[in-house]
Amino acid sequence: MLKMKGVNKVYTTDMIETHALREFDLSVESGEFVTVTGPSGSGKTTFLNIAGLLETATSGSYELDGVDILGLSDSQRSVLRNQKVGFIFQGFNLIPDLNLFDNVDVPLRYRGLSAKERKARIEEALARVGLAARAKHVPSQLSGGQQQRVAIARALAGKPKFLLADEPTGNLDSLMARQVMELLEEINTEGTTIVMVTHDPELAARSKRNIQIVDGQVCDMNSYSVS
Amino acid sequence: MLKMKGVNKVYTTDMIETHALREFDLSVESGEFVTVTGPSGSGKTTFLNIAGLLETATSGSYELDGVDILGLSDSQRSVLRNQKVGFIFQGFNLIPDLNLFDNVDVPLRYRGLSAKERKARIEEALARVGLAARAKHVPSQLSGGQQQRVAIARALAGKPKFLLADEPTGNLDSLMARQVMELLEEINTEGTTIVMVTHDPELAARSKRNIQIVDGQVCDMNSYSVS
Ligand SMILES: Nc1ncnc2c1ncn2[C@@H]1O[C@H](COP(=O)(O)OP(=O)(O)OP(=O)(O)O)[C@@H](O)[C@H]1O
Ligand SMILES: Nc1ncnc2c1ncn2[C@@H]1O[C@H](COP(=O)(O)OP(=O)(O)OP(=O)(O)O)[C@@H](O)[C@H]1O
Ligand SMILES: [Mg+2]
Ligand SMILES: [Mg+2]
Repeated sequence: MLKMKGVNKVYTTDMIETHALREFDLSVESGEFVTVTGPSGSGKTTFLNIAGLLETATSGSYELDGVDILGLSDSQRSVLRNQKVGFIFQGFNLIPDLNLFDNVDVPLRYRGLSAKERKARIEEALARVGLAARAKHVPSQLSGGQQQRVAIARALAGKPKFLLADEPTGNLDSLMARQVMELLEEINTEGTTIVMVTHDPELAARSKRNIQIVDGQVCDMNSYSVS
Repeated sequence: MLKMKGVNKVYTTDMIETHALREFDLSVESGEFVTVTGPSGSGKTTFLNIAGLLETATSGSYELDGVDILGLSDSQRSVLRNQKVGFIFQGFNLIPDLNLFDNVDVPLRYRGLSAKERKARIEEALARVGLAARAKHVPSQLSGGQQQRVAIARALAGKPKFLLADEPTGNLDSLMARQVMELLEEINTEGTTIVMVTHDPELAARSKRNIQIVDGQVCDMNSYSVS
């Protein structure tokens, strides 16, 4: 499903080079649920952004669902991303002047669904994160954890083939973090491949496969365990 | 130091009233280190914003360091806040077009310190959170956890009498979360009164006093334990 080989990402700012990813190798099969952990600044968000076609690698190869990403133009990458990828961003990235209903609607509009189908999905997604009553409010009227839940609803509603979640429970209490994990496990059973960055050791332990990123490189812990 | 009695906070939006705080009573003595926990949407940020003079209560009384807050004008509240309160915001609230050095400098400029003293404090604060090398970068060039650390440095540099921290470790791995807790415990020993909202049960257990907020009301767990 996802195959990265020798991926490097270098950011250059006023003559300082930051090597965010170095010779990064990773394969994720269709249907897997992989958690990603690692220290702050180690490259987790950079990895997700490249995986989700939001950024391009400086070098190396990346194949998503059989498609060679490096051969694509910007607009082709954009189309592929809208069709196949769902995101839960570390900073939520909600649109401030849209209410919750419209915020959840944004990615659905790229999927060619009818207005009736979108409305049904939005209402179900908001209900599942406990925010149906706030559909007409805007993000600034919500608590930090509530905003995070809207970002989760937005990704769930899209039923994407491939879901990338960057710290989806960082602002939630333990009970709600577990509920969100259950929602994600549910859509994983329904066929969505999930890669989730988390700092929560409980959630990492709960996933079938965990990968650690340190200093821009992968350490796949599962290759050391007896299965 | 902090005394709230019968505090209510009601948000009114298109005819819906949200009671964020209800008959909220809380006293915090000078020099305490109190953690605050509770479900998402329960009122923790609202409580901190009123405590830190960023918002006003709908009703009830609030006394900070002997001063009756409700009697103050907006500008008097602002002056008091700049002199006495340090904030670590849930959303970091860094200024996007200022580099890290200038971001940490912002609250120091209200304190009447010389440029030499401010420079020394900024460099020390950034070094303590491991970001001295990035002083000339802007927030968008940093990871989520790095941005959170800049917000922490900004609050530490001010050496405020009263520090309000809203989820200061939500984007940090466990090792770094513990290091941040040590930094906070250090300034608490030096005299800063700290109120910290957290979802991390380990940090809540580590603090000398923990308060739970549920549905806009306080449950002070310590009053039930034998001390
Ligand atoms: N400007 C506003 N207008 C309307 N309702 C608001 C506003 N700000 C906050 N609220 C509501 O007040 C309640 C308390 O919000 P608050 O941000 O204090 O919660 P919290 O405990 O910090 O939650 P979290 O753990 O998710 O950060 C929530 O139901 C929230 O939606
Ligand atoms: N636009 C940019 N310009 C320069 N450096 C960058 C940029 N974006 C990220 N970096 C750097 O690349 C490294 C990896 O960042 P990344 O956001 O991937 O870390 P992360 O593992 O997600 O961290 P966290 O757990 O704190 O969110 C960091 O050192 C960061 O400062
Ligand atoms: Mg990140
Ligand atoms: Mg909050």
